[in-house]
Amino acid sequence: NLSSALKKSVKKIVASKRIDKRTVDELVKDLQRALIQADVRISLVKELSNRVRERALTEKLVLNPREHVIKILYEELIGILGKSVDIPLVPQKIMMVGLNGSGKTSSCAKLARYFQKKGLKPAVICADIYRPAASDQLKQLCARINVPFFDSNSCGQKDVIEIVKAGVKEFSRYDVLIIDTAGRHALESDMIDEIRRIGAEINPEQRLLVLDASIGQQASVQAKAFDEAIGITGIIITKMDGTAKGGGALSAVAETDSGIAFLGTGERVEDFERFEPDRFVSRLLG
Amino acid sequence: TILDEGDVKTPLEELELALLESDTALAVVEELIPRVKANLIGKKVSRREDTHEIVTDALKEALLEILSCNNFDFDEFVESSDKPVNITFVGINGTGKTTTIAKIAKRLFDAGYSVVIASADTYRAGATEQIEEHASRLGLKVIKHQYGADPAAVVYDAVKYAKANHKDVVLADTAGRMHTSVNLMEQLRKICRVTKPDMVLFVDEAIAGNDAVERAKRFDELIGIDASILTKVDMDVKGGAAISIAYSTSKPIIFMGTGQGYDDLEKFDPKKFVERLIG
Ligand SMILES: Nc1nc2c(ncn2[C@@H]2O[C@H](COP(=O)(O)OP(=O)(O)OP(=O)(O)O)[C@@H](O)[C@H]2O)c(=O)[nH]1
Ligand SMILES: Nc1nc2c(ncn2[C@@H]2O[C@H](COP(=O)(O)OP(=O)(O)OP(=O)(O)O)[C@@H](O)[C@H]2O)c(=O)[nH]1
Ligand SMILES: [Mg+2]
Ligand SMILES: [Mg+2]
Repeated sequence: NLSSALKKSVKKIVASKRIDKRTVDELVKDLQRALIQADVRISLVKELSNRVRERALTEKLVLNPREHVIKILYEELIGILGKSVDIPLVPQKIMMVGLNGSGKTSSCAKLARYFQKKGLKPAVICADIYRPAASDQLKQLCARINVPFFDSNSCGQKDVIEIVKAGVKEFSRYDVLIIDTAGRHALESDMIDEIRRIGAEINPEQRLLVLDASIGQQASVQAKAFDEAIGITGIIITKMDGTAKGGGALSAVAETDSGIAFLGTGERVEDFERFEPDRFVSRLLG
Repeated sequence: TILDEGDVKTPLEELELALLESDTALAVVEELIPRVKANLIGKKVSRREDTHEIVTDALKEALLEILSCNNFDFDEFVESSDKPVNITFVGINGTGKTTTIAKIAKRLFDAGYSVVIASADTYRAGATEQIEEHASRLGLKVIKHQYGADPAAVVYDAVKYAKANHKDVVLADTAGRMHTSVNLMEQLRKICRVTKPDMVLFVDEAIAGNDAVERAKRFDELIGIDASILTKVDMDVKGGAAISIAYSTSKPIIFMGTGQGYDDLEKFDPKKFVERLIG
């Protein structure tokens, strides 16, 4: 009958509809602002904008224009982040690196508790010989969750490599060895070389970059330096309980060709979650 | 010749991009650039070729204005204040408060002042041990309570000690906290209400991006800050966060942390900073 024929033809028109360039430009501009405010690297924002614009103009419009563009951006972001990095529940050594104050020491305890809950026997080695009371901090965190702890005082060694070697030997009957290192940044060549040397000495299966969610445009430069030194296998984004959107994580993932394993969501040892791409991207886009 | 929108458009876009890539928050850039633009349109210039330079100078001027807002001299403040002066340090987790206190302590000590440190981070593991180590290296007294004690009581005791022993300055270290934590921000409000600091210094890091605006704003709204200190400037950052923080709080940046050593502290120089940012 006429009514259903009309319905069919309207559907056809809507289905073959393409979004117009002016609408796309306006919508992409809005999304650019959201990405910049989320601390996504400016060059990546431009790249994403071009990809989204191109796809939005060529792909069939099945949703309303705004949803159409957002869905495309959402897919592009998920594409960059990839799947969550799955750290296998096997005996291994895990080295934690990152910028000063990013949350490495706290995350060592959180990670130890994670493996403990999964039935493995974790142990922690403090390889930070620089920060005042670094050992005290980590020792206390480990004591709270009954995880064995090793530092320079345990072996009377002053050299970082010797401490880590002694710790690995001491904890040979433990499953997961987590090694905390001192904060450092890309311009400290001797410190970057130190983590390269530690990595070469103990060959950790996992080398995790601990990154503050609020990091700005420096994320890719810093991630690159750590990756070149030891090859990053996974990323932990901390302080997600704040208001930072974590856009720097995109660059870190891209630079290290790895992925995000966990999120730190507070100061307590239980404030630790497996990374979920959908939730992360939704939060990033607000 | 008179400048029109077309003349200033490209130079402004380039400068806007430079600011964003230097970690200046979008919210700040979006308010700043149109203002600079409005002031430039209709401006007389002797040669059109000078436009780029004129636009850059106009932006530098606007940035200087932001960075000079409510400015004061830290040393003069300490000098002229009734003793003991209570300076309390606040901020987000891991930004460098404890290390900055050690640097300021050394600076004041070298300038001839007697300094007492209040270890009012009674919450984080190893916090008191950390500041005690700094204090012992500098030969300074630390007032501390046991783990979990009321931070306000620690500061209160430190001021009491300073009064009784004629000490000039109390530097109070507080626990890092998220501006999103209602309880922790309320705790900080209480500390300030009870101990009435002479100066509240907000400590944040140069490496932070757009979130620098939100957290500085919230700390200023909820606690009230007198000035900010920008740390980790040595991490190869242009430091645009300084603009973000100064703009959103209308309070000055007074020091920059440029490393982990006690001497890695510089008095903030707005002119030098702006030159480095878009020189
Ligand atoms: N709110 C919140 N705080 C966190 C989180 N992760 C770590 N922190 C806090 O951030 C601060 C710094 O954490 P640390 O673990 O000491 O950081 P770090 O990377 O070991 O620091 P350095 O060893 O000095 O480089 C501490 O106050 C932690 O309690 C998180 O996910 N949320
Ligand atoms: N490179 C560099 N590192 C800094 C600077 N200031 C502080 N740090 C480092 O940043 C890390 C955190 O410093 P803290 O002083 O513990 O920071 P905090 O704000 O007291 O941390 P919480 O009390 O846990 O919130 C340490 O590794 C410091 O050595 C700086 O200006 N440059
Ligand atoms: Mg640490
Ligand atoms: Mg501290």
